[in-house]
Amino acid sequence: RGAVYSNHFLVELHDGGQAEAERVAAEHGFGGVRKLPFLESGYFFYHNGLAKARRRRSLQHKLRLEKDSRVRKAVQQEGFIRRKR
Amino acid sequence: GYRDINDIDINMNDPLFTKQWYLINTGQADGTPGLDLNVAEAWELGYTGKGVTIGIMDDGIDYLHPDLASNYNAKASYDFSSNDPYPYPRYTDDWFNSHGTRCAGEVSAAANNNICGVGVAYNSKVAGIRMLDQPFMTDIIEASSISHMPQVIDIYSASWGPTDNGKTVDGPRELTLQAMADGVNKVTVLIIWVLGQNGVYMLELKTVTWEHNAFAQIIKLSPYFKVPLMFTLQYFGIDFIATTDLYGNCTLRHSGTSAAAPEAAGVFALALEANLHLTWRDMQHLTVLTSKRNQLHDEVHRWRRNGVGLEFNHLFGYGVLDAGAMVKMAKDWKTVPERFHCVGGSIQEPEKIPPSGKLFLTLTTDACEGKENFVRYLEHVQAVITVNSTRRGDLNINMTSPMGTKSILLSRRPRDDDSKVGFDKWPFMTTHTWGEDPRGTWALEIGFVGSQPQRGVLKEWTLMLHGTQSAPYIDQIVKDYQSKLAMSKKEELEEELDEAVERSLKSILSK
Repeated sequence: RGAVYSNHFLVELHDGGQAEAERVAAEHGFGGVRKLPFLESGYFFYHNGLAKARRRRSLQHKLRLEKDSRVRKAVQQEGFIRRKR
Repeated sequence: GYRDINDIDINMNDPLFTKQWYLINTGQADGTPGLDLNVAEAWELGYTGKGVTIGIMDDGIDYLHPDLASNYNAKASYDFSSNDPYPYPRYTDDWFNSHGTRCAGEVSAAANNNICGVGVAYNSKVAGIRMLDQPFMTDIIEASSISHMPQVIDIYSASWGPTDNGKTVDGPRELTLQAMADGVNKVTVLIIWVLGQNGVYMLELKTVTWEHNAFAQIIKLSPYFKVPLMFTLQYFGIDFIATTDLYGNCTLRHSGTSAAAPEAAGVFALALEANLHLTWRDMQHLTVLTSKRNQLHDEVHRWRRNGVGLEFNHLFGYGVLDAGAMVKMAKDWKTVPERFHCVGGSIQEPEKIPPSGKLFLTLTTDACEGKENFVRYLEHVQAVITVNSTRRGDLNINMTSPMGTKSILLSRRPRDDDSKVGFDKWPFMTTHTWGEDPRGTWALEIGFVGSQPQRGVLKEWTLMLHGTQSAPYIDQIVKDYQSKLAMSKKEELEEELDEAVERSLKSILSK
C-alpha cells in the first residue's frame, strides 16, 4: 500500500551531451543512460545493481548524484499502477 | 445520407471477418445493423492505412503472428523498461501478455489472407511499445514510451490507465505530460486513449481520471458512457471482439473496452492516409464534424444541439465515428487556424455549497477581446476548480455557456468517499461548446447528489478558453450540403456578416 521506488532515475545535467551523461552515469555506477527527447539535458539513468522495486528510496544514489556539480537535478522514480483495460 | 447496409460489397475471406461487427454491422451478435464505424466506405474509396504507423503501447506484439508479421514495424518497436528492441510478449502461464497482440490485430491485421479477422486499417503498420508487462509503471517509462520515434509513429494507441476502482483520481505525471506536449506540438502525432472499464461504479470516475490535466491533445474516447468526450465508440453489451491472439492464434474474446483505442486509431489512420498533413486539432475538428448520432439513444440524456447547432449527447459525445465521412472530408481539409488561449475570468472567494439545492455562480467574460489572445470560436473549455467536501463522490458540477449549452463536468461517483483531498485546481474540460462564441455570462452549478446531507466549499473557479480567432470552417470545401460542415460554415458566414455590419454601424455612428 505504501510507495514503491524503482531503479530508474531522472537526471538533468547543467550542460553537456550524451557523452557527458554516460560519464556521469558510469562514475556513479549506473549501468545505462538514455536521452529523453522531450527534455533538454534530461536523461533516463537506470541502475542494474538496485532492485527494480523497493519500499525505500535509494538515498545514497540520489544524494551522490545531487552532489555532483554536473548534475542539476536527480529524481528517483516512484512506481505506480497502470491497468490494461 | 446512409446507404443501405446490404449495398456494401466487401468480401473478405478471413474467417472472423463476419464476426467483426464494428467494421460492418449487419446485426450479427445481437448488434444493431448499421451501428458500426462505416469503414467499408473508406475501404471502397481506397483508404486502408497505407503509409501510417500506429504505436501500440502495451505488453508487446506477437510479431511472428501470420496475420501481423507483414504489417509489423520492427524499427519503431521497443521496450524501455528492459531496453529490448525485440518486444515480443513475455511468457506467462495465463497468457496475460496477449493484450498488445489483440490490440494490434484490431488496427492492422492483414486482409484476405484467410487468417483471423481484418484490421480497421489493414495496410497500416504497427509498432510494439512494450511497457505494461510489469507490476508497476514509472513516469520515465511512460514518457519514454509515448515519445518513442515520433517521426515514424503517427498515432499512439493506449488501452490502459490508472486503477478504476471508482475513487482513484489519477492521470499522467509530469514527464509524460511534457512528452505528450512535445510530441503533439513539435511533430504531428496523435494520442488516443481509452478511458475506463465497464464496471457500474467506474462510469462516473472517467470524468476526472485522464481528464484531470484536460489534455486537449489527446483524443479521448469511451466504449461506455458518462464522459464529456469528443466522441464514443459503443458496444451495448457486445463486450468481446474478434482479433488476433498470442502464438499465432485468433480470439473472439478481447475486451471491448480495450478495442476502442486501436479501432479509433485505425479510423484515424485511414484519415491520415487521405491527408498526411492533418494535425491533432484537424483530427478533432473532423471528429466533431463527421461523428454520427446513428442509432445511439439514452432515455435520460437526450441528444441536444449546442449554440452553433452541433448535435451532442452527454453520454455519447458527438456520436459514433464514421470512417467513410472522415476520409472524404479529410481529403480536401485545410488545416484549421491558429489556436489561442484566454483566461476568461476567475472567482476565488470561498463559497459554501448547500447540503440541499445548488451553489450557483456566474462569470461574465469578453474572452480577451481586443487582446492578442482573443478567442472567438471555441474548441475546448476548462473550468479549473478547487473544491472540498465531506464526500467527494457526491459532488455534481455543471457548467452552462453564454449560448446556453449545459455541460456535465462531474457526476456522482458512489465509491469515492474522500473527505480530505477534494479537487485542487482540477481542470475539468468540456468539448460540447465546440464552435461557440464564448463572450457573455457563464454559469456554474455545484450541488450534492446522494442519500446523506453533505457540506462543501468551492474555493476557486477559473474559466479557461481555447479556440480560434478566425472562423475555422470558412475556407473548407463543402461537398455535402446536408453535412455538419455545411451547416457550421453557413453559421460562420452569417456571424461574420453580422459582426461586419455591426462594426460598420458603430463606425458610422461614432462619426
